[in-house]
Amino acid sequence: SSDLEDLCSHINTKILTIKKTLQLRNMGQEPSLKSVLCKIGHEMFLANELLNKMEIEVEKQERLKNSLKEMQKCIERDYNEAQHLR
Amino acid sequence: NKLLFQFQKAESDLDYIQHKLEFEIMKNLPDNPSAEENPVILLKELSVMKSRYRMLCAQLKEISIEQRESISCIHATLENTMKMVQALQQHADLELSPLSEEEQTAAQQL
Amino acid sequence: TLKGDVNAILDQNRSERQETYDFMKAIKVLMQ
Repeated sequence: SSDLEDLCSHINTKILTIKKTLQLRNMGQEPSLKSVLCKIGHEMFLANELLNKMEIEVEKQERLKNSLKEMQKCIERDYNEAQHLR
Repeated sequence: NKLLFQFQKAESDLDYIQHKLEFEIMKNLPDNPSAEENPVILLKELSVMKSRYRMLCAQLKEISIEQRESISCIHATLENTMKMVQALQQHADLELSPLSEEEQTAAQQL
Repeated sequence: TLKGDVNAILDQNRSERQETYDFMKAIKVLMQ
């Protein structure tokens, strides 16, 4: 049934895109709505900026993950030494 | 097979409508529209942004799971090591060095 | 909506990252 669900969401996505394109087609023709189109463009620029910040956050979290793994190795070494002492 | 054919037919009809719409939009646009004035470009960019957002969310989620695994492993191993060291100190009749204030704070934090 | 979601994720991740830094600092003290 998941295949059928995937198929339905695939078809629905296409229908949704067509609906949006129809909306945008009207905007493109109505001079008064042109400003809306520009606003959407500007909003998308801002959203892209945020996605760039999100990408930087991923890199920082990745570095932090690696530091944690390094720390994990050190602490396991300490544990083994204490085990050996005991 | 009949059902499959119907789905394929529906998909190709939808693709045809989409391309026809996009062609109409491009035809009605002024010459050399800027990207912000071109609805088709905006729509394509929007879906690119959404898939990029989904990918970044998936990456953050995966990294967060690995970080939490490391944190809980570090926590448990440190606790066991500290217990073992204290047992060794007692066993060797070494004076148990009291935790410094900084160590106290760190231990409470953990 | 997309902007709001991304801002929320960024805020949450920044605060989690700070907590993890504090955790690591405490661990380093006790490891010593």
